[in-house]
Amino acid sequence: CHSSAAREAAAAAADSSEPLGGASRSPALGALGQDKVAVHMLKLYEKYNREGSRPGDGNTVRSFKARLEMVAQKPQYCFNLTSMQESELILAATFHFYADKRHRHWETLSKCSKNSSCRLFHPPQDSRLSLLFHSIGQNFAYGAVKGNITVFPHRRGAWQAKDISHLIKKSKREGELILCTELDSREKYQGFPEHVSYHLPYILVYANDLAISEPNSVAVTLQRYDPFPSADGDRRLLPNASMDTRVRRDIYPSSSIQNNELPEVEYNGDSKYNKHNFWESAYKSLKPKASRKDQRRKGPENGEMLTKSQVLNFDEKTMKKARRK
Amino acid sequence: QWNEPRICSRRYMKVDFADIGWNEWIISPKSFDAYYCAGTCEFPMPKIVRPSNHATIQSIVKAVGIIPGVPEPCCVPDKMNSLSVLFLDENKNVVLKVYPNMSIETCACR
Repeated sequence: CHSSAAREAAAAAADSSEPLGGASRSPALGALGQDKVAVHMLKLYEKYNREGSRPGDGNTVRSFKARLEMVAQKPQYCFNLTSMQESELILAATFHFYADKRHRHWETLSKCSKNSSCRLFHPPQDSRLSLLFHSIGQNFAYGAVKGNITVFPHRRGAWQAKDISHLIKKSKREGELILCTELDSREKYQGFPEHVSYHLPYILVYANDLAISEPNSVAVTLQRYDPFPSADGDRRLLPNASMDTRVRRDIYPSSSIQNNELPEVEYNGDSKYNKHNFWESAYKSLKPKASRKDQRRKGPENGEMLTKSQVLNFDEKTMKKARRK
Repeated sequence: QWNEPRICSRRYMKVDFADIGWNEWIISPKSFDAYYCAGTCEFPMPKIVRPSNHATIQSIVKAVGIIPGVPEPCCVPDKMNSLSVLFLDENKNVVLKVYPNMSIETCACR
């Protein structure tokens, strides 16, 4: 599993250094079209769609874009990996960064390349980049060092990739999911590089989500509203509340399953909650569209009926009779 | 699709993520062919509806009427296909997931 995912990750990494192809012009990305990581992800999506294969024997690829942060008074590229789920088994991870030609080690390299005696030289020791990954503790202080990686960029002014699978696996195992790194710790900070937003490093994590075959898994990740909010009050008001809302997986409350009642029917007028109201608020983004035929009809009656209520109303007597039947 | 056969079969259904309010975070695809299964599983069930052995027995029991309340077998998805979805997670990171059982290839009486 790991080797297959790593192979694919490496291939994808190689792809990422190529000039942007059709993906960057894709209307699917919209404003994200200028985002290197989004373009890379769209290329992966198109590849797996075209070939009908799965990403490295897994079913998930997550991207994490760096944010420039000042950590211990030094600029660092930080990654928030907290959106990775417990059920996602990491297969491989790659770190992608842009080797800027303005860096000191590249100056050394270019001076040397102008000299004919240097034509067949190996990259000097100065051309290497040290990547020191560490977790972040409280108050943005340095946490534990997760790994130190040395890379020898093979091309200047190009995207590079490095396998950091062991490092990400270790971070997830230890629950330290905010990682920071410096691209070149030997250089004195002289301000952030130019065009930094496009050249921000990113991490791709290839994983196999073991929960994806569970019932309703699509709603867990793609449904962004909870049909049955908890009775404990608004979570957003709690001090440790997170915007990461993993919704409940059951469609109906367990009571309706256990007592064999129809979940949509209110059996008791004194019921402590009104399911109809629940659904109305929970699915506010679901605005039923009139069918094409209905849209063509312009009678005032139809329009009036639709705006008044989207459901049929029966009196209690009729409902009782129906239930008895 | 009223003119299609009453017997259990796959029917066309295209799902546009905008229609179910998920388009804000799903980058691609914008829509996909999901299909659905509909139709009857009446006795006798032909091979085309791919009845399971259990469905065949249930269909006979229903037709004979010895046990009250037993319904006809249901027309449900049989073979299904996965779908790759590119979307933004809650932290606005781009994620690619391959969801199993997202579109129907065949239907059956079960």
